Amino acid sequence: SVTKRAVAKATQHDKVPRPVGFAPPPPPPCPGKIRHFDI
Amino acid sequence: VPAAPPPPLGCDDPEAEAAAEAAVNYINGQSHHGYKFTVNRVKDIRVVPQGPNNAIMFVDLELLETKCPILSPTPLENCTVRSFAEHAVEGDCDVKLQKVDGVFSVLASKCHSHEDSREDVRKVCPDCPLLAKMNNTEVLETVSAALNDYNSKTTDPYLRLLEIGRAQIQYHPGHVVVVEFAVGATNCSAEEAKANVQACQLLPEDQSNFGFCKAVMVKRPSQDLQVDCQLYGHQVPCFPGYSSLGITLSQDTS
Repeated sequence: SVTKRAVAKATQHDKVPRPVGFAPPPPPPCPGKIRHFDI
Repeated sequence: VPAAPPPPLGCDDPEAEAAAEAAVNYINGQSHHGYKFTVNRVKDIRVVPQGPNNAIMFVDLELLETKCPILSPTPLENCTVRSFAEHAVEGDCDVKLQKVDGVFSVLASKCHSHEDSREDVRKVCPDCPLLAKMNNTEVLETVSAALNDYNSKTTDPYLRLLEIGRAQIQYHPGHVVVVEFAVGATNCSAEEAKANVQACQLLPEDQSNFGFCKAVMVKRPSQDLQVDCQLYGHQVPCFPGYSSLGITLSQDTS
């Protein structure tokens, strides 16, 4: 018989660490940041 | 092997910000109505190289209304952005610029402006007064009363209405009409205007001959009128006896 096995949810600590020296992805080029408030 | 094309210009890159600044200064310089606008964000930018040190740029801008009247000498960077709760106006502009040797010049611009959504303002501030129509009878009456009140209490040149900037009417808890309007100085004194107002002509279109007034007319529970006018570049004497007449002085700028 096949039974469903419980799987623990992934936590923040389980994520694969970014290699040292690897630059974070650049922000999307556009649209730019909101300078005052969102309308 | 041909060199890889340069990465696209980001909307927050210094060059994009410089282009946006040049564009908004041009837009404000071309406008003769309402208030100065400032950049809220660069929505999109495209660069078409034309040769060494020469490029055409297409910029899509989201603009916000400031509290500085368009005729005000106050630099844009010192202008306060009008809050959403005040029922402001926003703008969207497509601007085509040319950048030659680091200098921007605007080749074309197309803008649309509209007031913020009344429903959205209501969500943020249920009791805030919304913008009223410029031709609303109460608005026109308040502007007329305010200008008469000011002219009757000053020895300065007689002021004429140039345009109404904005107006709001509040009905609860009291009935209040708030108006803002641009004025121009004439070649008449208030006394001369009383005799023949038709003869009073606006002084030459110099910034120092313009001004801006704000007036609050309380109609209920009791009647009251407060007028505050700022004349750009004019030294205005103060009248301490008139509690309802506030006068602020502006600095001359070159």
